[in-house]
Amino acid sequence: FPAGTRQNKEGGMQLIQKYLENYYGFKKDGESFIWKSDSPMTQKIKEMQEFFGLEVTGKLDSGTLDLIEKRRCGFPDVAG
Amino acid sequence: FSTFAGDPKWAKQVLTYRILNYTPDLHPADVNAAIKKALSVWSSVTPLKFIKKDRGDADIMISFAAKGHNDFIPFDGPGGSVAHAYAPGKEFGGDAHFDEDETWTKSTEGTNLFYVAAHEFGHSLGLFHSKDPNALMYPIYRKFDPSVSPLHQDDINGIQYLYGQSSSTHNDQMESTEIKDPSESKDPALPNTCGPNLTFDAVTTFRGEIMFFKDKHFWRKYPAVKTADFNLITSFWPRLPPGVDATYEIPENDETVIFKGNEFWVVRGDTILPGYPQKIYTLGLSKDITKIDAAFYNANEGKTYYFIADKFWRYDKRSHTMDRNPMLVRDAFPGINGKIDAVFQYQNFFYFFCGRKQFEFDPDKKRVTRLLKTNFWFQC
Repeated sequence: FPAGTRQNKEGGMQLIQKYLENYYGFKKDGESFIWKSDSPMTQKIKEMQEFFGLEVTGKLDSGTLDLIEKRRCGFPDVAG
Repeated sequence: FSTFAGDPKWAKQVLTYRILNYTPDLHPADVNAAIKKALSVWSSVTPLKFIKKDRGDADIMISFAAKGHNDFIPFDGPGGSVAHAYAPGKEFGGDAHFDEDETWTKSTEGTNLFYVAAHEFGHSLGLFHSKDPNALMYPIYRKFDPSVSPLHQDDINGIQYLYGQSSSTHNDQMESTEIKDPSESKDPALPNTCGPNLTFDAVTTFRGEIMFFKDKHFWRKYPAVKTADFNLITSFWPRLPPGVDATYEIPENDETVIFKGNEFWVVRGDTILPGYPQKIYTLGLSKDITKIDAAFYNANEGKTYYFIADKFWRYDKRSHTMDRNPMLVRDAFPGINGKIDAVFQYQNFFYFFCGRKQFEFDPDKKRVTRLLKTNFWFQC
């Protein structure tokens, strides 16, 4: 990837991982490969997209990135 | 809407809240107003009432803090997470924390405190997040619109699933958290707080308040607050009989003992401790005593006084002994004669209720210092 895109992608990855840890009970186990359709991270992204009524792609698309940058309640969206 | 696992909710309808500290972003009076208004959002659609406390414990403790703040969920600086709150329960159950790294406002700019607090108090009362993007309990903060009520039907469905509907019209609830004086209420059976014939069944201190029991109701009075709140005993302790004979508090144990007939219960807050009721003879009183008229715990002596007719027995907490023989009330408390309806200790005085009279007794001077009306403690 061109450097800028790569950095954005890594930033988005960190954001989404933190978000899923805080609000969706995601636990990072070793290498979570986001692009594998059955990876835990992908599953959690789908769970979050479903909660917010977004298109459930499991991918870090712009709609998902926009949402995780909004201010919100600090309490999880799924029971821990 | 959704609720927390197991549907935790408050077992009582009158809840207390306390603002532990204030954000420098707003004038304290604006914080007080925003918090009170946020609570009235929920009391307007349920039977719940909220009373503000300025000291001691409260069900909902409200505080502002940045980053780590002694719970397991540190805040994350400006943006991101703006506040969080805990489901109903002990300790920090019900508490609401607001991120001091936000810019708290009472307008549509920045982060509107009223709007966020109304959401967080939804958690404090037992609601989880909602998927309805229009609901107050939706997790994402949306720009505050003061022209519309923050509650949507989804929120109302959720909170009424937990607490039922409001027992009175909307504006009554929005106006005040204290109940109007019961003498104005329609039910003739309700006692008239300010009537000249008011008598009590029992009176006790209770976590900094004073509770006055009459038939199946009780008044809760904060000495610093003018009005008293009026509740059904069973709304607070569902398993207690509707009416008590005597009651006293042991503050150092955070326990209150409640007597009815030849049984007694021990409660901590709104929870009846396990193993109760027990028979009153287990306290060391003789088995032929079938009821207690009044009782109080003298914290200065560590002794509990049990009054029956014109006599009393004392239990000494330190030596764990009960008086073998009773003493006459008039001998130990000159000026107090005959049967006592209720008695409690407040600061360094004892207050005896005998029919429509109340006697303030100074144990140091061993004499009655004031003759008061029974409704002396209410704003009449």
